[in-house]
Amino acid sequence: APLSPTSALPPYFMKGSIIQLADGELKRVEDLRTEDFLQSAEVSGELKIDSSTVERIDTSRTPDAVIIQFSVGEHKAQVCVEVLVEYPFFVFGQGWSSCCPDRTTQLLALSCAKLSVGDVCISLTLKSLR
Amino acid sequence: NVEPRSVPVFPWHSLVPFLETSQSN
Repeated sequence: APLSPTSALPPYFMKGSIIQLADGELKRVEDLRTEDFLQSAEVSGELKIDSSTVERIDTSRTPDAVIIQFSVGEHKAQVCVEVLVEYPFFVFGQGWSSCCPDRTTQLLALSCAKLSVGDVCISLTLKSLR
Repeated sequence: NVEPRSVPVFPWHSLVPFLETSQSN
């Protein structure tokens, strides 16, 4: 199948993109570590890191897309998202991962691991949310 | 002569999703 255009993915996932952490430090997207997100959430004061565990990964009717079911946060809310197979998620302790790492690397030059059921991804929530 | 060019800088929180479904206070 023809590759979806990179424009379908946010520009900040492109290797070499400059990311500003909450303390002002600048890092390249490919150099980010789990600690960078944890510390930035601490500094931000408004945001909290949630652990979102991949429960299921199903094919979608949308071409080149999958439906990922997550168990989110301490309440284990069940959330489903439909994303392109190359969309990268940040897995705790592992780094960028997607359902189709080769495609992610081909489109974004971002090295990627394979996202699998059981992986725990970083997601955000507002501290003000109950 | 290298023309200076602006490099976009993205905030860290744009990289990870908001997945929580709870209602706000």
